[in-house]
Amino acid sequence: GYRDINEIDINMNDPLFTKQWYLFNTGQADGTPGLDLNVAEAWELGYTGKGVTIGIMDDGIDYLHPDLAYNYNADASYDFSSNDPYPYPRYTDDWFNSHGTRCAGEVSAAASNNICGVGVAYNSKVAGIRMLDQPFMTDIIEASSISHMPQLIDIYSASWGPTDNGKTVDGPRELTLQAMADGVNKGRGGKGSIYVWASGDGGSYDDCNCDGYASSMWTISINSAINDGRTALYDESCSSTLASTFSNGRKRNPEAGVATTDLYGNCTLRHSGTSAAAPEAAGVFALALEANLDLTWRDMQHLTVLTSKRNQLHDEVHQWRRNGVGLEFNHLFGYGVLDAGAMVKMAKDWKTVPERFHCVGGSVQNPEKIPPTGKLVLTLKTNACEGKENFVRYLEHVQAVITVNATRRGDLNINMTSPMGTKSILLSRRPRDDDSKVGFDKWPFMTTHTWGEDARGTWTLELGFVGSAPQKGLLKEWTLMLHGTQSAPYIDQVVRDYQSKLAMSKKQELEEELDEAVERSLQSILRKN
Amino acid sequence: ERPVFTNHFLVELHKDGEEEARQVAAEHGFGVRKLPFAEGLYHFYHNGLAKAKRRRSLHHKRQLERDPRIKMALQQEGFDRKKR
Repeated sequence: GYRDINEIDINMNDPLFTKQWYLFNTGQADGTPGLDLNVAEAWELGYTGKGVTIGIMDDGIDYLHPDLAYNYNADASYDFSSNDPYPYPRYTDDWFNSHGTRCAGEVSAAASNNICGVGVAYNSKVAGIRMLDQPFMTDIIEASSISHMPQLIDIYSASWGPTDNGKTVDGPRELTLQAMADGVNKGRGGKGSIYVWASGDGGSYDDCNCDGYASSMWTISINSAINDGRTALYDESCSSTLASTFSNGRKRNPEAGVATTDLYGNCTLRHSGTSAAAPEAAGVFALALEANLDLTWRDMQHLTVLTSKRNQLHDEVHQWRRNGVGLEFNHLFGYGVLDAGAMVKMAKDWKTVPERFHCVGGSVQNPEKIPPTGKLVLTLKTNACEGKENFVRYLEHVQAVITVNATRRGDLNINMTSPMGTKSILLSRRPRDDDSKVGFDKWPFMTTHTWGEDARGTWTLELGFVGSAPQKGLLKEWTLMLHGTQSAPYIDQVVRDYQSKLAMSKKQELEEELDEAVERSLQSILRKN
Repeated sequence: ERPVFTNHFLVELHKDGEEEARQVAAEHGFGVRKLPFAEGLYHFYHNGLAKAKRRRSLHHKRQLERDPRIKMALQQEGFDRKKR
């Protein structure tokens, strides 16, 4: 995938384009050249987001902004805070409600109009869904927003969630879950709405698996990296993050932030947080949808896993590892940074993945004490519903639904290891979480790290405490939920790059099919004899 | 923490139909929007009510529940969501 950076020539006259290092990194703001979303390749192939609408669920959009007005989709927009079709941000003297406008510009700011910068999908349409600017959120507003115009809006981008204070455990309520399920099943003519979520800003004090939106299987949660490949200090880690994009740097260089549109026709160089990362992903997904409008919500997740790159992302604490089928992942960055060029190329030839099945792999219901020192280790042996209609052979998402109480919830650590030996950190220490009463009640901890693996075999759950004082805990339930396909998802895909993750995965699937065919032949011969 | 109650209500009608929902809502002083993902469920909102209160608006809830066309009315609790 090597491209000489000097050979790429993009002519954009937008004044901030050269500051948009996350689109095309030539080393601006002391960054690492080549560490970008590789959108230039997608643009050169002709994909710019045409025919795709992205809904920004936020505090409104300045739809009169000259860099957004042309791409604004008024028909798909709504103001759920004021109950009218005009999601214009409410004025405050500190411009607090600039968040949605900044996110919108990252996705759909027009190109070559001499204003601000360029959106990732600069010919896509953007819809404003104003829902964040009110004293309190309600389930009904969230549900209404998430289900707004699912035949007009293709991608929903959310850069918000429960408070990232390191002690909150919260997620979508009943109506919102119902709306999200409806969206993935019926949105976009049955191909499924695509929900992109910012993974959270709680830093190392928080864990995004405690955020039920980011950890949902129905959302693609996106973390961020800075312009030298490190994690941002506000980034949270968790096993449900699928991939990463970019946000602002640690250095005080004012040009290391995300350049985008701002309120009242202005531009900014200082958009930041994982808020800035999610819309970049929404833009990349818009490019992929233009390349292939038939992609389902699950296809988009498969494409993300297969085309995201390690690039030069690195972290001192969380190292890159390979799962049981050789896919490289990181607890912070998921499967790596999105690569728009690779994604559109693969999307173009993509054949929809086989039907998805759900299997309860097993359940531990007897209360088990978690010791103050050492670990509680539990195992579950599963055949992944083999022999039944809902057999899951090739994993997508895995959920560990856990009910547990502890004298200090924040000191609890939970790890789960798959039969193929992949260890997922389901919960890491949250030093500020001093809850001793609520614990986790049937909380669905999710991991994407076992993607593509064979679910059959023994799963191991380890629970322990990390902290200064000894703690006690009681695990009341662990239910293993397996989600994935029966047939090989990549065996019919077209391989163009023989060094790609797709090529590797397809080769494995072919070898397994061959082994199984040989096995069947041998058994047949043995029976005859 | 004490809960907070908002001016939003989840309302289920016995007979699904947007026209009927509009009429019911108007009669009780509410605005209305159909929830597209569920049959018979509507979002009623009342601009005359405080956006956040510590106490339930029992008067409005009872008023809605007394209407024979309404199967269920639930005042929505408020919670925190933060920009990232």
